[in-house]
Amino acid sequence: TMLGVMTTDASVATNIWREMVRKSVSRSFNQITVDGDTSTNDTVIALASGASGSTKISSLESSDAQQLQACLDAVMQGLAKSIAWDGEGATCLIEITVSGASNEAEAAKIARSVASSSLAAVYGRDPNWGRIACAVGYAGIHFNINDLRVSLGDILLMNNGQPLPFDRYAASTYLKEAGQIHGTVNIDISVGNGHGSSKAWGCDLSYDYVKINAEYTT
Amino acid sequence: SSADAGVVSVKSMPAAPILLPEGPWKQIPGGVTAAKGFKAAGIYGGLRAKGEKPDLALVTCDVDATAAGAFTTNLVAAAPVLYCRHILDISETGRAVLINAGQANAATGDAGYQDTVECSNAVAQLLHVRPESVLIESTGVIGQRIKKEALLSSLPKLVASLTSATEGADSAAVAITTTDLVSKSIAVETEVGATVVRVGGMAKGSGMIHPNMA
Repeated sequence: TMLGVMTTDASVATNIWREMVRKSVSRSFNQITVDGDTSTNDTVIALASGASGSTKISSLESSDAQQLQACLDAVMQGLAKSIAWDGEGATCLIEITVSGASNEAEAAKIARSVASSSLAAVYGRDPNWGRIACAVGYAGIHFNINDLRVSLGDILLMNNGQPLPFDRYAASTYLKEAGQIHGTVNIDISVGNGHGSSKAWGCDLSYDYVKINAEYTT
Repeated sequence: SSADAGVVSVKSMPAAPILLPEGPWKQIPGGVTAAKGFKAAGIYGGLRAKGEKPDLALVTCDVDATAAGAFTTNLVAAAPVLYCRHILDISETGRAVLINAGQANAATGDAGYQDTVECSNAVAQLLHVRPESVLIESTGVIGQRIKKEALLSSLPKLVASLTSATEGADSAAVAITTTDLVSKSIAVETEVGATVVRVGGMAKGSGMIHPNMA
């Protein structure tokens, strides 16, 4: 289960605040995954006191609303990433960035599909581009396979839908070093020339995850 | 650690490294209490199955705050989720969020829902606010009802512990954890229009994580 409580002293009309929170949740908490299990209790409550004395925000299009939205997105993303970073048994955070999709929602769906794959390969420090391409392929979003580009950190693994020769040792070392410092593995994917981009976060699947959950009874 | 039995130092849990996206804001201490008008507390209320890590948190606002929420779309929604969805249907504002860790109060039927109502009403009474301005979040073992007596008897100490200081936010962030290895709390300061505004938050989560909230 994930729980969140957000607070701000900005002044916002209720319907605007509820739309801003919904949007931020879709760009943060709804884009993380550890084990693919959607809890019975997931909740985010967000309260705006108005105690800063700021002008009341009553339109999503105003620049004030856009500034507050960007800030709320950042706080929720910072917290969402810390949840994925702290996934049960995780040794590293995996950040998937998808670009070139038709729109943000399609990019988000692809990114989350890759994050949701068990991708045990990351725990095995295996630069398994095939599994990444496979998770992109079953996301349910149409794209031209010849546009698929996949990189792991700075190492290009696929381009124009073709697998590339790459330094396997360097790629595996990249994964190993991230695991040693509980750092971040970046997987960057492009699926075309569209303007849609998004991110998702997950973590590697380890033996400890299975152990922790084998002992956690209802 | 505190001399007060059961109030375990929040140092008992490291804080997560917060990977904050870049932007026109700066990170400040304080989590949920950084923004003006908010207080928080986290204490040990005897709810966890084992150990004495804080397990009961409260976040309050001095005024009627504009309230929003996002909730799991899992059809077997827990009692606090059903309760909060109802509250936000009938009310545009909120004054407090009570969070308990240890029992999820999920798949607990009508009795579990009643427990949620009773806990919310008890907090409202102590804070002298309307019952429908208190929201509830629960996390822990599915199928178990809240240890209600322990929770209700801890409320006076929880309310007395409320503070706008960073310690309040930090202890609340620890109290909401379950299998987490780190607490998760963050606050930023930015300018909206010509006014300095703060946005803060806390979260928990480590397992059973694939949110689909709406």
